[in-house]
Order: sequence, then structure tokens, then C-alpha cells
Amino acid sequence: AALQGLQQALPGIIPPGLIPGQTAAAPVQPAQPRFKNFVILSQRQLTGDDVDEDLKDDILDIFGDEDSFSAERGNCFYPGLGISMVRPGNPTPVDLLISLSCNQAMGDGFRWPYPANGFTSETHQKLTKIYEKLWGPVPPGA
Amino acid sequence: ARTAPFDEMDKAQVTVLRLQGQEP
Repeated sequence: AALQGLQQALPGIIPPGLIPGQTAAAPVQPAQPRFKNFVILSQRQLTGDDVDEDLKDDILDIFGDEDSFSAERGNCFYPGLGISMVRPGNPTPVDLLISLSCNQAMGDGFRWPYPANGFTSETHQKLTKIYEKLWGPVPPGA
Repeated sequence: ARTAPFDEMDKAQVTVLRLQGQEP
């Protein structure tokens, strides 16, 4: 007890674990990186090579066209794919959260330009292909 | 032509992120 009192009086002098029955402090977990409060499993910056340019064009073609969207969307939102676009000279990114399982996208940093944000079946297929090109098969719940 | 703001992204830096989605 005297030793314990001494440790309390002089923290750091006696290493933790020296006193029997005392548990070591849990290591501090690093905060998981998040995008719009959703846990990031991995991320990739699209570079200027041809494959990435094609991917970028595909993404812009989908989201730049009202016909990509319909009212058909799930009553849920579990985004498995995020996209962040930063224009030169504009500090506000255009961010997208995409939930394939719930068939819809949400935007941040801009006003959603269309009346609907659910995917058409064609859009769903295109986005699935984009996901597969980047990371392989789309897991359920993405 | 693409709808704004996607018509301004030719020189944009685009990052794609794989997110957890629904926890299994």
C-alpha cells in the first residue's frame, strides 16, 4: 500500500505493472480516419494516367447527368464509396457519398442539382463497375 | 454538357474512398 501511495505521489517514477494486481493502462487507439463520419477502409487519389482519367470521366458523366438518377432508392443509407473533388482555386470540395446497397447518393459542398438522388439500374451497374475496378467485388452493405 | 458543379471538374483532384458502409 505504501508503494502504491508512493506511485500516486510520484507518477511516472514506478513503471506500471510493477505492483501486482494493477492492470496496465490500455494503449490509446488511434482515431480511425473518417470521411463525413464514415470509416475509411482505403482511399486512392486518381492520378493523371489513362485508367484514372477514364474513371474520373465515368464518374463525372454519371453525376453530371440528370438522367442517371431516379426516385428508386432504398429507405437506408450505408455508403461504401466516397468521392471528393477539389477544384483548383476553390477551397470547398465537392463530396459524394454513394450507397450501392441503398441505391442512392448524397452530396456535400454543393446543392444537389436534380429532383432525385436514387440511381437508375444503368447507373447502379456503372457505379458497381467503378467500385470493382478500384477494389474488386462490392461487399454487401456497401 | 455536364451539370454544375460537375462541369468544373476537368482539372479537379479526385480522391475515391472505400468506406465501411453497413457494419457486418
